[in-house]
Amino acid sequence: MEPILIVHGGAGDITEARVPGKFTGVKKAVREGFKVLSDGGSVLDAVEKAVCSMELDDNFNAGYGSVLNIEGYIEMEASIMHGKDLKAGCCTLIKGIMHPISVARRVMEKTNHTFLGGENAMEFARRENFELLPPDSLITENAKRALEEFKENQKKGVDTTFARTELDKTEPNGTG
Amino acid sequence: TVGAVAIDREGNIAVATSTGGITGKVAGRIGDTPILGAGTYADNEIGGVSTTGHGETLMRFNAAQRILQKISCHNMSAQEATEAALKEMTARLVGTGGAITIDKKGQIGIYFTSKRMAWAYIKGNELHYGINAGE
Repeated sequence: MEPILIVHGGAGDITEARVPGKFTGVKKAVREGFKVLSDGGSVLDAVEKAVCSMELDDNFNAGYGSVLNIEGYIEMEASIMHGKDLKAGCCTLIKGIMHPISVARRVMEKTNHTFLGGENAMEFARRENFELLPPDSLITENAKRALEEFKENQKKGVDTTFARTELDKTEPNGTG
Repeated sequence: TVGAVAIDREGNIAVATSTGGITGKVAGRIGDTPILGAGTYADNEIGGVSTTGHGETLMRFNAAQRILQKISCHNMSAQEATEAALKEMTARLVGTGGAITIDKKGQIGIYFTSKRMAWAYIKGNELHYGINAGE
């Protein structure tokens, strides 16, 4: 079997202006993840590395650069799964942690459970020595602007059912 | 949302997905990403899938599981299954999304019903990438 690593960087109404950043980011992520595989690392190590790369990159809606909820702050979630033994780890309502995917992996490896959420997921992350960042440190100007536009569209009566995860300025109703 | 799927020389498959969700979501909203079978699934005996797009739609359709079901029960290729499941999802639920898939034979599936989805993969020594339909 030839090793393969594939990544995605989000689906939606990605504008031309954001295409170069997306390409740079997905190519970097797939190279970093594939290197782990090539160097003898596990498939879990490879996918975690690839996702961590994109969590650090504000071209993507994960980690640094995540979109804002209606209250103006970030709540992130992640999951990881190994197909050999069907082990998995999931987390949700994560705040101020750069790599939610690593929290998910820790849930898989360090607990008897599969899915932790909210305050107790954060407490678990604290106990596992994840760095807790100031709440605003993952927020980008792009994310702030997108939330402002979202609220403006709501005031105008625009249907925001399919609110965006992709942060462009030209298509107020593009699907996330 | 971002995601990754990998298979090694022994046929081991792993999947990871991470997201900030959707702009303007209600505090406490949970999407498809941490839901096994919706945003993420891996089974060495079938394949692995990571999804992205409108979370409520992907969750209600159980998108990752549907793709794997089409591979295991309908003998579809990874590409055929990914495409068929997402087309069916958008036809029935309106919301759009995308997915990346690797099946147990090492076949790749990439498809999205949204306008664009950024993706890249390495197989052998070749890197492939794209963002528009048909690339």
